[in-house]
Amino acid sequence: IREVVTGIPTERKISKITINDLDDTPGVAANIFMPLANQGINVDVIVQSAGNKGKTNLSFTLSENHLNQAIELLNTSNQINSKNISSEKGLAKISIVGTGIQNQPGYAAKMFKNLADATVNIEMITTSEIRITCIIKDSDIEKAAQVLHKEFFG
Amino acid sequence: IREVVTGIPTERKISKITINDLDDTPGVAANIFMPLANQGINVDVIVQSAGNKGKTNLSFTLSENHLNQAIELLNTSNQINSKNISSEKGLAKISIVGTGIQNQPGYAAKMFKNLADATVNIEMITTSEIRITCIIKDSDIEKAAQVLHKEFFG
Ligand SMILES: C[C@@H](O)[C@H](N)C(=O)O
Ligand SMILES: C[C@@H](O)[C@H](N)C(=O)O
Repeated sequence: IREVVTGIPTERKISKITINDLDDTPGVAANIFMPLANQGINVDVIVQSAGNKGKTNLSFTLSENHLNQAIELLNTSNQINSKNISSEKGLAKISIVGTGIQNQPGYAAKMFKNLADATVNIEMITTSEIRITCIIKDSDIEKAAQVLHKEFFG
Repeated sequence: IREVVTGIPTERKISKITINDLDDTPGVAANIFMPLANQGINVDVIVQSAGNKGKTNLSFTLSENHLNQAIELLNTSNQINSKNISSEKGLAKISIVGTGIQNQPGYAAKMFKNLADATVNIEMITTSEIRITCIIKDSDIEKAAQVLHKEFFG
């Protein structure tokens, strides 16, 4: 059968910033990312899950060498209360990539199940048509890559 | 200059399910998506932003004709308290796609700013290397597509 997963890319030494208790109203996301873009801070994964009672939280990943500059910038924003900003270093990104993933319901479940069996905690999830990405602890990356290669490449 | 954004795909009549107050421990995501996959329920976008004090929430989108079946399935799960499950119909997906997006900080900010100026609220965000996707209200899709075409295709 045609191999659906064609790659398992990883990236290490990633950090993330989470902003909790944001107003879920137009303009809030723009006010977070415009100043970062103006300073040339390259953001990688951006994730906002659905809000609850008018509030939401938003997380994004960036390289460790931009982390402090980004936090300082966000602390100066009059839209965000700095007690709602948290960050974490020492993360990694692992994905399964392939054009057939989208139409076959079990790929995400299989990826999550393999990570679970290897006791790898998933900190963030983001998907696109051809890719499922998990943010995990950097110290788990070798174990995670091993079990996913075994599952999808046999 | 080389055009970076090569497409603005949209999809309508989407619904989403959000599960709040999940334990942020290995296996929780697998226990949500394995039963859905076993029933052949195709999930599209999956988003989990970072947790807080050991808890997290997770949202995913699916077609409207699978919504009720998915909710019923989740209600039977012994891992999830059904009061933590919420859903919403009448949503749409809009993305900007292009290989150069990743290395130029400003694309996400520009997309969010244009949606904000058009008073379109962003309900979920998910990104990959070549794509930034927003989930918005289905009733906002025409306005959103118009302002993004104007910004990125001039
Ligand atoms: C939280 C943020 O995404 C907000 N809903 C906005 O549209 O900007
Ligand atoms: C919430 C869920 O993603 C959990 N952290 C897991 O690894 O399954």
